[in-house]
Formats: sequence, structure tokens, C-alpha cells
Amino acid sequence: SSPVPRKLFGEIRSPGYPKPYPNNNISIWNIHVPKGYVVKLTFKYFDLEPSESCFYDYVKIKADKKNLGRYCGQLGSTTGNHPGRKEFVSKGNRMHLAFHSDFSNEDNGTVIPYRGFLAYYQAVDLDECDPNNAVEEEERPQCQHFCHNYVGGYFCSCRTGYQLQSDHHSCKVECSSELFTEASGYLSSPEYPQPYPEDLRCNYSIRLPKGLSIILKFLEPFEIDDHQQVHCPYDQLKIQARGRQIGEFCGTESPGSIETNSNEVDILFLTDESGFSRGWKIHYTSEKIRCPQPVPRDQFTIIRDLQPVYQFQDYFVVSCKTGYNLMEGNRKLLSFTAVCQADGTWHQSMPRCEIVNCGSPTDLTNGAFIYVNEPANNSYQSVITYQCNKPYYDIVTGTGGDSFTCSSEGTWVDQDGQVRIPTCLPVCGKPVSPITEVQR
Amino acid sequence: ILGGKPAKAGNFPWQALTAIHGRGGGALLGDRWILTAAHTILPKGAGGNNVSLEQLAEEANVFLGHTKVEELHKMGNHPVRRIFIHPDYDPKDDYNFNGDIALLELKHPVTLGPGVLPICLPDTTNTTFYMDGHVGYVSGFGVEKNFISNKLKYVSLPAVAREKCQSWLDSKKRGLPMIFSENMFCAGFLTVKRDTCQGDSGSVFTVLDTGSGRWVATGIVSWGIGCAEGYGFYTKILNYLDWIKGIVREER
Repeated sequence: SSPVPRKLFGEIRSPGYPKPYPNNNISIWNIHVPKGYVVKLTFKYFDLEPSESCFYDYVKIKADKKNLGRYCGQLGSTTGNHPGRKEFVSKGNRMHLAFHSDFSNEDNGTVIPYRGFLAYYQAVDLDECDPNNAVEEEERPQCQHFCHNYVGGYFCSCRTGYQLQSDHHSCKVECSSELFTEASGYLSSPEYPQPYPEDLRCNYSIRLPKGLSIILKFLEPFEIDDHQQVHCPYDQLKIQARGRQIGEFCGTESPGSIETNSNEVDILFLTDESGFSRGWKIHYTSEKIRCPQPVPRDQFTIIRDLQPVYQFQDYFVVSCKTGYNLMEGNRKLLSFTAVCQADGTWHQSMPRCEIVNCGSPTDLTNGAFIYVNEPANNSYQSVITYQCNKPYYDIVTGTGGDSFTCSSEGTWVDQDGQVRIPTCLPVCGKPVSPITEVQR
Repeated sequence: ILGGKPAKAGNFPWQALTAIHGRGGGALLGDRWILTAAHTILPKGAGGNNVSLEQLAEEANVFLGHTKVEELHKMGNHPVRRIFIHPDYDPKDDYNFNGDIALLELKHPVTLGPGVLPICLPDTTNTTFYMDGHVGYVSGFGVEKNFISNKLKYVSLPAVAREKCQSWLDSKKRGLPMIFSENMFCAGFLTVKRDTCQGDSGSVFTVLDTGSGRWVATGIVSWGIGCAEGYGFYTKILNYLDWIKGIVREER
């Protein structure tokens, strides 16, 4: 009896092979390959004395506490049991070989020199994950969720939300800190749509870059233990955005779609010690957070290229109708742009448009001005006319005339757009009371 | 003014009363210029009194806006910024009043009204105002019957043909070799006692341009031999228009 060293392959020869084996011989080999492998044995050469039921000389093979057969004879012999090219595979990592020869090999007084056998064995990877390969019930690898075979071994893993335990086989629900950072995805209660386990303290966190708003869409079925009179006394699904709870759900009526307006959402799922509800599943997506639709403060404000929706990083430009100034408080603005921020607010509030005021017209030396239209003020499109103190002065104007209009630029301009006001020049040689000769 | 009439308010609103070297007259041009005779500023025969024009401007008194001297004074003096004397005027030549024209620039423009209005200058092409017999009017605060007048007077005088002026001068036996240049004209009568006199110098000889309806200054009271003893002689403004406009425009 000789143990075979724990190798991955080898050969076994009958005593004296290739010389004829001796009589009255019992030889035993115990093949032992490393764990994770099985033994596969084949006979390269087999030449034993044939006999009925291999009564005289034989090779007996055993593995996994089972006889794999008793073999003798020669290739082509009518009696005996030649193994041929048969492959002997164990279920475990051991195989037992026994050779027995009787007292003679004579046939009708003639000694026949049977040469024996030469066998090869090799270690073949055992797929521990195949339940058919289990040797015994207690040895069957029982990964609770997933089994992964590799050459010489295997390992277990668990479904999402479960954690492999220290025994490397069992899985326990682990949902206390699930983090999602993709722009969209799915999350559900453990085992969904199978009933969720008891005593859960699940916390699912969705964290996206600033400026994005998370949208939660509940899928069917939606089923959480509830009570007719009391709100969610047993199990609760709580949704929080930026630390503020926006809803607590249970029952069988799906919450539908929820726009959180937040880039950070936490979903807490708490269950008690019993229940048989199927749980919930959420498909979350994200989009750029939206800002309120800009609304002009007055009828003179123009929002350029008004969009139907404004989202993070979008902007709008405001101007005023001709003759109006952009104002922020008492400050005149040359331009205005507002940008939608990551928190869904505009970085500046809407300005207003105020009518242009040209101020009081320049006084005309030796003259005056009058307002032509109503109301008589200095606002955009007001019109004044300059006059000189007649009959002592005469007005001298540019080509634009003596009427001035308050322009959109905030200046008084004549009909040619010029700002220079007329001049009053003295009228010469026109006495108010000229001498009058009466008597001739 | 000899043989004249008192002026009423508003008859001669351009009339200025000057007090530079004694009483004189002037006429308002525009709203800040006084046209007058150069000899009211630099009298002939003043000797070696070399006062600068800046000093004279500082001390000059100009009054506008009334027919009464007392009221004129009450209305206040119009300060003079600068004085412009025509370069042809020679204060040393007692007998030649050629270039007897000057401009005073007021420091502040005057506000026109019924009592203060400017006189017009003649059109450069119009020489009819100087034709023999063309009547004009001269106003002034000058001497009348040996007394200096406290009220503005005026007299109408006809312009006289140049030959008559020269002929009359030649006939004068006083022996004053007065020069009658082409930049002068004479007006008045030989026998009628109507004339300008001392104190009227600088006042303007005006005519009514019937075409435009405006009164136009054609001359400046300049010199004469006595008063109402013959013709009076006036600076011919028509010949100095370029000089006047040049100064007024440059100073603008």
C-alpha cells in the first residue's frame, strides 16, 4: 500500500510493469489530489488474466466510498472486464486502486505472462458550483446567493444589498449606506419584488453634482406594510432632500413621480420584525435644476429670446424699450444678465425699466423754452420749443430748427439730432418807438 | 445837438453816453460793443499823456438805456473790457481825423429792451445813404446853445456831396488845414442852424433803410469848424465795415 503524493497528475504501474506481474500480489494505491480537484484515471495499458467476474486477477477502483468497478482481462478477450479507454472520475479528491493477482497464470499448463497495467491520473478542476458535483450533502458548497468557480476552488458572492458573511457562504442584507452617484439608476427594497426582510435599516443615498435635480419615479408594484387608521406604523419609506424630509410613504398606492429639486437625496427604509409586503422600486433620473421663469417687472422690459424653461447655467438678458433705462434701485445699468445657479435661484433679481429723463433743458440766454406736449415734463419724447425775447432778439437755429425732443439717450436734440441750442441775437435798427415826423 | 428836438424814450435806443475824456457819445452794436469816435478816447492835442488803452478801458464809463443823463447814471455804468482804436487814427495830427473810429468791448453783454437796442451796420454795397441830400438823424448829449445837454436830443441832417464839402472847406478863411479824406462825409446846412456839436462826438449818424425797415448807422460824429456854422464831418462807416467785423468776430 503506498500513498500517492498529492500531485496534479501521475501514473500507476502494476508491480514490475512492463514485465509480467508476480503472482500472489496485492498492491494498493490511494490517489489524493488537492482539494478543489477530482481524480480522473485512465488506463494506458491493461493486460491481466481474464476470468469470470475477474475472480482470479483484477484491479478494483473505488472513489467516494463507491466501487467504480473490478477489471481484468485483455483487450478483445471474451471473458473478463477490460476497462478499455474508460475514464474513471471521482467526485472527491481521492481515488483508491487495488491490484490482486492469484497464485498462477497457467492456462492448460501453459504459463501466460500477463504484463499488468499502466494507468495515468490527473487532477481535474472540480466545479464546486455545480450541485451535481457534490460528494455528500454536507460537503455541497452552499453559496446562499452566487457561486463562482475557478480552477482549484470557488467563492461566493451576494446580491446587491447583501453582504457576504464571515462563513463566506451566507448573505445578509446590507443596505445601511448604499451610495448612488450616477446620473440615473435603479434602487429597490431588498429581494424586490419578493417580500423584503424584516428588521431593515436601509439608507440609500443619491449624490449628484450641484446643479442637478433628482427625479424619483416609483415603479409597480409598490407595497409596504401599513395600517388603516395609523399612518405607517409598521414599515416606513422616508424620502429626504438636503436633510429635509419631503415624504413618508407606505401602503400600496405608489407615490408616482417626485421632483426633489435637489442634488442630494436620502431614502430611508425601515421595517419591523414581521410582514409580507413586496417592497418598492425606484427609477431615479436627473436633470439640470430649474430656475423660476423670469417675469418682467413692467411693460417696458424686454427679455431677449425667452426660453420655455431655464435650467442650471442658463441665463437671460434683459433690455428696455427705446426711451427707457435699466434700473436697479437708483442705479442705472448698462446691461443686465442673470444666471441660473446650482440651487435653482437667479444670481440677480429682475431689474426694472424707467423712462429716460433728459433733465431740465438748457436755458436760452435772452430767451426761453416752452413745453409743446402734455404732460410738460422732461421725459422721453417730450418736446420743447425755444423762443427769443422778441422784438429785441431774433432766434438763430441750426438746420434742425427750434424744437427739441428728449431723446432715448437722455439728451435734448433738435430734428437733426443735434444738441446745440439756438442763439438769441440782437435785433438791430428796430426801435420800439422810432421818431415820427409829423409836420411837413 | 443844435436846432434839434428832444428824443423820446425808445427813439434812439442804441445811444450811449460815454465819459472817457469828457462827454461823448457812442452806439450799441450787437449786445456788447460800443461804436464811437477814436478821438473821444485819444483826444488830439492831449500832449504827452501816454495812458495805456488798458488803463483807459478800466476807467471808461459807458451808460445805456435812457434819454436823461441823471437817469443814465442811476442805471449804472457798463464796464469796458477792451478798447480797439483804428490803426489809421493819429492823435498827434490835429488836422486829420482820418480813422476816427473805435470800438469798446463791454465786459458783460447787455440785456436788450425798449431802451437798449443795437443799431445796424450798412450793407457793403449800398452807397445811396451818402448821396447828396439823403437825410439822416443824429442824436447826442452834446452842447446846445453853449450848455451841455442833460437830455438826449436829435437833429435831422442831409448828407452833402463831397465836392460841396471840400469846396466849403476850401472857402473857410480860418486857416485850419483840415483834411477831408475819402473815409469821411459831411452833412448839414450852411445857413440853417442845425448841427452836431461838442459832446456829440462818437454818436452815430443814422438813416432809415426803407427796404428793410431798419435804422442803419452810416456815420460817426467826428469834427467840424464851429457848430452850426456850416457842414459837420462824419466818419464814413461804410469804409470801416471789414475792420469792425474783423474785430467783432475775432473777439467772439
